[in-house]
Amino acid sequence: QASQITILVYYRAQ
Amino acid sequence: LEARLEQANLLKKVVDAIKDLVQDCNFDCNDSGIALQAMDNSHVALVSMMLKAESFSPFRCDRNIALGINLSSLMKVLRCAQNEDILTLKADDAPDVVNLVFESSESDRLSEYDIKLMDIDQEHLGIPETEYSATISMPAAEFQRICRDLIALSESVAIEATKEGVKFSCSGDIGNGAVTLRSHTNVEKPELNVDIALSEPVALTFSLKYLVNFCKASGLSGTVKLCLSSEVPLLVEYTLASNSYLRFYLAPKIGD
Repeated sequence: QASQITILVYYRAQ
Repeated sequence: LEARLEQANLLKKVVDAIKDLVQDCNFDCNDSGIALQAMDNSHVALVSMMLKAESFSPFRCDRNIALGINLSSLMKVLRCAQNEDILTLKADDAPDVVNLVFESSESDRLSEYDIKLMDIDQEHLGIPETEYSATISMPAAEFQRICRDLIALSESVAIEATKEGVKFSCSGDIGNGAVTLRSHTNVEKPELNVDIALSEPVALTFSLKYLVNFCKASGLSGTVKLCLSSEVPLLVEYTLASNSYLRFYLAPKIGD
């Protein structure tokens, strides 16, 4: 079963 | 801020397309236009909207302001506009409300609404310019249909782009399904074109629930663009007139 990653893993808060 | 849209319908469709994904958003206004960036509650999807100043006529924004708006409230007011109405958005320098004026081009009716603004502390994410491995441009209705068909079978879809084409496949309790599209040019009906630009093959898995949600924007543009690269979120883009756009980013699912 694949697990869901969040957007935050990829894009940094500015 | 004073921004006049020829057709209220544009903003109505944009808000309608994103209101189930994000609830309270800042509309960031500056002299280049009106932008919005917001993640859904689970932080899996991100909406990025840009309505360029050129999409309005006229557009004036003397000072950068963030209008914190509840989208369900905004939708209630936008439903009061006829599709063909001219819409003018107005706000002061340090506004408590945003003012919306709807004018009928055919009659002398003028409607005016104010929406109370909210203080929204939203984190703004930096999305770098990305060279995607695969960029697929296809009819928005076709993408919507594929997502709706596959969600009947499974929660997830694997999107695989190769030089053969792009394959959307899923497997669920009742069985498996797959739709493959190849590059296709229709001279008579260019709106049916499928264009696949590939620098290297890529395969990623996504939650269909979000993709089906993004497809609510299908009425905004005949064409949708899907951009994929390994290890980065999928970009689903609907291009609007005057370089404006509505973009959705979706984080992939990964194996153990």
